Amino acid sequence: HIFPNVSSIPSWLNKTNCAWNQFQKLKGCRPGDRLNGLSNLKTYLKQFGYIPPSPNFTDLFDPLLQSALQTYQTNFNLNVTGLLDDQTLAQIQLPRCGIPDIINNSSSMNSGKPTGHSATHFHSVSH
Amino acid sequence: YSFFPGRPTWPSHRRHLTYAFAPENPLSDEVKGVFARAFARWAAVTPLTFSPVESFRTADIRIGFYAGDHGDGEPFDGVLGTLAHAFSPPSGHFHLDGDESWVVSGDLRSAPMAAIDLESVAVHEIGHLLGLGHSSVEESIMFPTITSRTRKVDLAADDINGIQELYGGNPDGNLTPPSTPSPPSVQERDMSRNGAA
Repeated sequence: HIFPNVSSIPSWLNKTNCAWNQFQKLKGCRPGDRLNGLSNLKTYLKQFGYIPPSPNFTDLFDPLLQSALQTYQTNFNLNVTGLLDDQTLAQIQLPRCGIPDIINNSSSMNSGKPTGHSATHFHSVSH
Repeated sequence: YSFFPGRPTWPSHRRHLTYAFAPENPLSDEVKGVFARAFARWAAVTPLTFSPVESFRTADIRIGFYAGDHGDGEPFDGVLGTLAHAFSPPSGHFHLDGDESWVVSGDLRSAPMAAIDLESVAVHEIGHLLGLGHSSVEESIMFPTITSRTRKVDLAADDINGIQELYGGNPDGNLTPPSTPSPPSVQERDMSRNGAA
């Protein structure tokens, strides 16, 4: 749908309900909580490089999710709370580029830091 | 600014890059002009030059609008959400979500909430095609998110520093970027008002 100007956008296309709006209901969720929808948030964070791929994510607010949120909040200049506060949820729902912010768990969005010198590393435990 | 792992760039003997549009996307000259302007913004600050060609198969950069699953493992998700993605050099793949309401020009202030400025997203994705990753600097073009109804097309110092670290500056000095044909969006007006720009 490419429009020469805003007035040519038909009203029926003025949809704003986006898949990521579902995350709003996770507001206030805290570590240890189990809430339907947290697995979808983990899928979102995995898509953009904040959580390693996993065959199945749970709805548990676990330490991996908290750590991923802290990295996300650092990258987006938000208060690093590790929690799903208003600011973080608002940022998560914004339209964005599909390229991950972290690639091969070692890139960083910080200015002047070439790739590979990253403060963001995944600590994974091999079983 | 940041780079992709391994810091991929276009080879040093490749300073002129061609681009083409997917044949299944019949685009107007006005729409093609948006991409020409977006490429010109990066050309203004680097030794790189860009030109459109007819052959989609042989072009360095291949631009297409696709909906949903389009075969690269990164399906699009309909209105808003993921808008587009473009891959690191020398891949040249540049995909835009065909389900978005892309606006070519005009005053975004009265636009519906779902309206997305095409040139803003094009400038960002071209940064990826040239080797830049995402940046935490909010006023930079390479900041990953954009609010709908927002026009954000001017390269920030962070973008210029990053791309010139990869390719060097424009041998003629940083040229003035192409003029922006439409009045400023809400964000640009607010930014200029509080001097953040």
